[in-house]
Amino acid sequence: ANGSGGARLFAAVVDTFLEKLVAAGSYQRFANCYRCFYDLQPQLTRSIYDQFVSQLQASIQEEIQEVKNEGNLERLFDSLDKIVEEAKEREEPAWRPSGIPEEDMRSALLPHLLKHRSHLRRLLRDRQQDNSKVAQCVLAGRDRIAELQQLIQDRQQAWQ
Amino acid sequence: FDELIVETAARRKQWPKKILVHAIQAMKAEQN
Amino acid sequence: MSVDPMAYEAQFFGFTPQTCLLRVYIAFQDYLFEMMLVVEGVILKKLDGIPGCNISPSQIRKCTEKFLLFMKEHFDKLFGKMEEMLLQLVLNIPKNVLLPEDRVQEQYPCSREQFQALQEELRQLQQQCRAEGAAGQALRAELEEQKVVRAELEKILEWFDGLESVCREHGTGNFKESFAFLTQNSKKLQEVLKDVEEKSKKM
Repeated sequence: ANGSGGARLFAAVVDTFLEKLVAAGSYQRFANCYRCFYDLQPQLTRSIYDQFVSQLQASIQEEIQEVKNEGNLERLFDSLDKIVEEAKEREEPAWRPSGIPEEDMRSALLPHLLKHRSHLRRLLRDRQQDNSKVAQCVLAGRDRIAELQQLIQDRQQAWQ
Repeated sequence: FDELIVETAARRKQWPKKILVHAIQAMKAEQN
Repeated sequence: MSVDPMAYEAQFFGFTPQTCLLRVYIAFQDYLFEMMLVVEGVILKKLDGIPGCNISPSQIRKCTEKFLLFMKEHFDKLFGKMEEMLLQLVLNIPKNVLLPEDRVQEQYPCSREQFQALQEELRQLQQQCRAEGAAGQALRAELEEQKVVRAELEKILEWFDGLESVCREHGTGNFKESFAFLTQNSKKLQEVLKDVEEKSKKM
């Protein structure tokens, strides 16, 4: 069947199932079970059997198609093939949910927390740089004020 | 049991994204 | 035997593979039964149409049961094999495969301790940022305050400057001397005044 590996395999497995089922339920077997009717009407038995087989196959294929449509299987098989293809290099088993949501959530949060951390680090560094500049101005301002006070004091003493 | 499995699996698939939305909002609010 | 819930497959497919195949099994089985009933119905109808036929419906029913029993046995065996194949090869996420939504698990593996350490570090960073923010505000507030104080002090100095330039304008270079000179003068003036007063009394 056309389509991706998974879809092809799925169709092949179902087809094989059908073939073997029909092979098991062969016409001989059927005629054998319905011996009394077969003796009476061999042609009719054949045509009833043929209809039985074709109808059964049609119903089963229809059901399979319905399952595929409902489960969106073609697309899922397609994307699963891609995912499997991407992982073909790796041998070891991949991660699986631990069953403890908090644990599994950590890795999902981590990249964002790391981003948050670098934002905070940058913010802290900027603030520290900024504050040290302002602190320089404050110190210079204090010196200036002390100087002015000294000047005033000198003038005051001179007057006194 | 089957529904439980499907429900759990669906949450494992969808909820990290949902939780992340709120976590990122909280971080952005913190930054602002 | 522990049941494998195939939760990871359910996460990808949106249903559990076993349930999917159970549904297919039941549907197939229903078709088989239905078809057998149809076959039996057709045969019975044909027999009705054959005059003098001595095959009874119960005989046909026995034939149907015989064929169905046989078919059912094979059906179950074959379906078991199909189910095994589909669960192992098709509706299955290989062990080495990680679904896209879980990629983050392998990009950012994180133990509980690492995570807590990171959260602690973030807490401290937030605290430091707040502290730096507060310090920055305090520094800026002091700068504002310094501006006011400095303006006041400079005003006082200007006042002194103004004072001195007034003295200079009126020819008194050194304030001290002129002040002493002024006091002398005012003393002299007082003596002269006293003198004048005495004389005017005498007069």
